[in-house]
Amino acid sequence: IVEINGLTKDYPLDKTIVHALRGVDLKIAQGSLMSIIGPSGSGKTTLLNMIGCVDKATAGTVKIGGVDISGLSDRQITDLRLHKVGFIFQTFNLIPVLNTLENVEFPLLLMGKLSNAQIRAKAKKLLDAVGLGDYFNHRPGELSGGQRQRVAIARALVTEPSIVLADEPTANLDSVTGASILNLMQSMNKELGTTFIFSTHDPDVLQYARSIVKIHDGRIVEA
Amino acid sequence: IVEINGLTKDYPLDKTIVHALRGVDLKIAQGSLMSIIGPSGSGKTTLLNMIGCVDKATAGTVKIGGVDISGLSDRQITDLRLHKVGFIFQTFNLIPVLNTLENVEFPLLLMGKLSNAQIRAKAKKLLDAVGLGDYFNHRPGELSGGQRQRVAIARALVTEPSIVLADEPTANLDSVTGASILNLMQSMNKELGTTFIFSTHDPDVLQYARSIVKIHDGRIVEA
Ligand SMILES: Nc1ncnc2c1ncn2[C@@H]1O[C@H](COP(=O)(O)OP(=O)(O)OP(=O)(O)O)[C@@H](O)[C@H]1O
Ligand SMILES: Nc1ncnc2c1ncn2[C@@H]1O[C@H](COP(=O)(O)OP(=O)(O)OP(=O)(O)O)[C@@H](O)[C@H]1O
Ligand SMILES: [Mg+2]
Ligand SMILES: [Mg+2]
Repeated sequence: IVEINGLTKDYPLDKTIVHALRGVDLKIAQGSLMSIIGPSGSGKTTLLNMIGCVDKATAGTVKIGGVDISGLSDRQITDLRLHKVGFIFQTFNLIPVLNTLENVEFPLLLMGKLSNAQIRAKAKKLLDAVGLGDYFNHRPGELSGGQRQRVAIARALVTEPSIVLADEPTANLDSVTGASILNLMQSMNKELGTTFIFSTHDPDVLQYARSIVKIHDGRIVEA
Repeated sequence: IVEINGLTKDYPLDKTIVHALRGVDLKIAQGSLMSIIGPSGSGKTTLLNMIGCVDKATAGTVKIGGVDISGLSDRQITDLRLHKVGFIFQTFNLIPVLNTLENVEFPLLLMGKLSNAQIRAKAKKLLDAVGLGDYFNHRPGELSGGQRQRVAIARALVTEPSIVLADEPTANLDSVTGASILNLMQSMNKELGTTFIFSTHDPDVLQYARSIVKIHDGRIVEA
C-alpha cells in the first residue's frame, strides 16, 4: 500500500546540508504492522513525514495505493491526509483551545459524513478505550504528557484511516497503558485491515510488530 | 535535601476538582538517585513541578535545603531555580529562536559568573557528551525529538545544580543514547554529589536509580 523508491530528504542549514534521508527503498504491504527503529536523529520522523505528506521529498518517490503523491494537488493531499492516512505525531500537535473530546471529534466534523450525535458517540467510545473517559473536558494544557499522547492517538484512529503513521506512540506511557493502546491497534489491524507503521524506541512495541525495519543515518540498514 | 509533607495539589476544572496530589510525604537525601514511577496521569509531573517551584501547592510543605519554599519571594524562587535546581521538562521548553548552543549557554549567561569564552567551552563540552556536537547551530525546530530532549538535558546540567529534576528524560531516546545520558548523570552524581530525581516509564532508568518511589492517583504507594 506504500511504496518508497530512492527517497531522499535534505535540509539546507546555513552553509551545510543535513542529509536526513539518503535514498530509502521500502515496500509496505496492506495490513502490515511495521516498526521502524533506529537511533535518535536517524530519520524516522522524516520518513513518516514523507509518507504522511507533511513535507516534500528532495528526490525519490512515495506511492500510496499506487498513486505518486508528488503529483497530487494541495487539495488532493489534504483529502488524503483526512481520509486515508492517520498521523500520531511525536509532538502530538493538539489544538490548544479545544478540549479532549473536541480534539478527537474534529477530523470527523471535517469529513462531514456522520451526524453530530454519531460523531460524539464515536469519539467518546475511542477515548474510553484509551483510558481518557474522565478527561473529555480537559484542554491539552490541563492534561499529563501521556494523556496528551493518548488524545493524539484517539484523534488519529477515530476516522478509521487505511494507514496509521505512529511516531513513538508510547514514548510517554507506562507499560500497562502502552500495552492497552497496542492491543487496540492490533485489533484494528485484525478487524479493519488497518496498516500500521510505527516509529519507536520501545521494545514492547516490537512485540506487536510483524515486520521490523532498521534505519541509521538516513539509510535502511536491515529490512 | 528535599523534604515533602502532606503535599496536596488540586486543579479546579469547570465544576469538578482534579486531585493531582493527595497528601504526599517524601524525604530525599542529598546525593540520591531516586526514580518516581507510576501510571500516566498519576501525578509525577505535578510532584516535580512542586519541588521545582514551577507551581504552588494547594496544601502541605516543600522544603529545599531546610527552607520552606512557600515563604520565598518570587525573586528568591527565580534564584533557586537558576542556581540550585535544574529541571529537564517533559515538554523540553526550549527557546525556539535560539540555536542548540545558545539554549545551553543561556542559564550560564544569566548566572553571570563565567566569561563568555568559559561559558561557550562548558556548553560545547556538555553538548558533545550528549552526542550533539554536530548540532550547535540547529534551532529546536530543526532537530529530532530525541535531539531536543538532549538539548533540554544539557541545559539543565550545564549549571551543575545541586538538584536535578528529570521528567521522563529518556522518553524520546533509543536505548544506546539513553544509556550514555544515564551514565553522564551517574558520574555527576558520583563526582559532584548531584541529587537526581527522575520521573520515568523507562525500565532502563530504574537500573541506575538507587531508590524507587511509586505513585498512583496522587498518592505514594510504596517508598
Ligand atoms: N492544569 C490542569 N488542570 C486540570 N487537571 C490537570 C492539570 N494539569 C494536570 N492535570 C491532571 O493532574 C493529573 C496528574 O498529572 P501529571 O502531569 O502530574 O501526571 P503524570 O504522572 O506526569 O503523567 P504522565 O506519565 O502521563 O506524564 C492528571 O490526571 C492530569 O489530567
Ligand atoms: N528542519 C530541519 N533542518 C535541519 N535538520 C533537520 C531538520 N529537521 C530534522 N533535521 C535533522 O534530520 C535528522 C533526522 O531527524 P528525524 O526527526 O527524522 O530523526 P528521528 O529518527 O525521528 O529521531 P528521534 O528518535 O530523536 O525522534 C536529524 O539529525 C535532525 O537534526
Ligand atoms: Mg522522531
Ligand atoms: Mg508527566
